[in-house]
Amino acid sequence: MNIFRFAADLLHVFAIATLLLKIWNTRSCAGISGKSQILFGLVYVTRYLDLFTTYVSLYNSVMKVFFVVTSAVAIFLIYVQYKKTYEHDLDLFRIELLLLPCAMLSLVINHEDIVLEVLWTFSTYLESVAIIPQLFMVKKSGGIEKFMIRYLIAFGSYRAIYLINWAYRYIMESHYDLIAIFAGILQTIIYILGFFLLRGVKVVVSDKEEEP
Amino acid sequence: DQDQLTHDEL
Repeated sequence: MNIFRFAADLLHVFAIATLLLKIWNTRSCAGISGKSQILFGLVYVTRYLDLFTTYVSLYNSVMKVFFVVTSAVAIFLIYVQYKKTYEHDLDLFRIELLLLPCAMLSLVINHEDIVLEVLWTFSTYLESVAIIPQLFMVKKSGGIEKFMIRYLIAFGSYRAIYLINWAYRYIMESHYDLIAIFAGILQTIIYILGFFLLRGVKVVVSDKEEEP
Repeated sequence: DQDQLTHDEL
């Protein structure tokens, strides 16, 4: 564990907390892509199956459980609790366009042909593109709320800082994982492209957000 | 390469 990894993980937690608190406080999931949240749910579930097979540290296990649980909560809030506020007519990206290539690529390019490893690889590829439905939803709606800007910046910087962590680990520990590095670079590029795609989108303030 | 397959990151 180094400072880059810890800082990145904190940003990851901050991003998720931003999203959940927004839904909770405004009792609305307007502007949030349920499809991206489903993809993130899949990412965490397929990656953290090693909770049952490998123990790394208490920190590691607690964070994994946190990501799986909060992701399930987000999906529950969007599709059950605050279903009426979910803007499904704006959340139109077809997730099979992301799921199928990631599934195929993880079967072809992985570290080892065993189920857990292929699922970990799938999860790593999928995470790099999971934000795309959210970016398209914002683009389609033409407006973005401030919480979503914070969410995207925090989520984008989390993986970018992981890139620094990987460079650091390569230098200090001669440790590297090409699949993680490749996907991390792709993920960071997608967030940067996303910010270009969204420039010109109007920053809106929702009525409910202004309530104390 | 067992070390690489123990994914110790999140």
